[in-house]
Amino acid sequence: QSPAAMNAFELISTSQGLNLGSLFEK
Amino acid sequence: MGCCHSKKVGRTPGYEDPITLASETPFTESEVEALYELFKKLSSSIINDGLIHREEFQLALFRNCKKQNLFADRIFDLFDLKRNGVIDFGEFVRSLGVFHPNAPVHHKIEFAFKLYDLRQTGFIEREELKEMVVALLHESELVLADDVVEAIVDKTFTEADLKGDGKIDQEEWDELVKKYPALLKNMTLPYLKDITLAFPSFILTSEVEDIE
Repeated sequence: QSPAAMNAFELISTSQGLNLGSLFEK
Repeated sequence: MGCCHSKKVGRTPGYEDPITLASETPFTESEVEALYELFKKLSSSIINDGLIHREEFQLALFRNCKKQNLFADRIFDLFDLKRNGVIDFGEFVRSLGVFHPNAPVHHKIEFAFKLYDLRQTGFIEREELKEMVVALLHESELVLADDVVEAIVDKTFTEADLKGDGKIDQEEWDELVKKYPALLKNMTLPYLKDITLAFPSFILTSEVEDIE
């Protein structure tokens, strides 16, 4: 999906900084 | 399941009783013990003081302690419940509890609202939304013309600001999330259901014997 067509919050939610799953990677 | 040979291990000053933490969060006592293994790893990556510093948090998220990221900073600030610039074990477990698959959805909705309410005014304002979109584009190395960014923010605001007062309150956020459940996707970490498998070494050192 083109970023321009996204809801702003949908776009923001793709931030790596919000992906806490990275904390569990060894 | 009990452990045959429990061994007392040294705990950091911020360590809290797993029984207490389990009673306040969706985690079991064993899961709290497993989280302690993760916490020890994160809190000793740069400064071995039993506390997670902002740089250690960034290092765990990005493999780079110098990387600045607006959203990681906001998460760190929300985890830092005592607002003393570091995350202790109790704060770590209580905050991660919100991300547990079994945590109440309204806790996830509230946490996400606080996350996006950058200046903690109780509202997500248009300027904050634009700042977050610009930060995301910068982070992703995506280039969008300013008028396109403005259009994205305008469209979202028109949809979310039901009262038309130029800001999004908690109630309006709740409605937006109902319409776009995917906005809460980051608020659930499936890993947390298998935390005892991810960090099994606690079994050898656990002081807790679960009674099932």
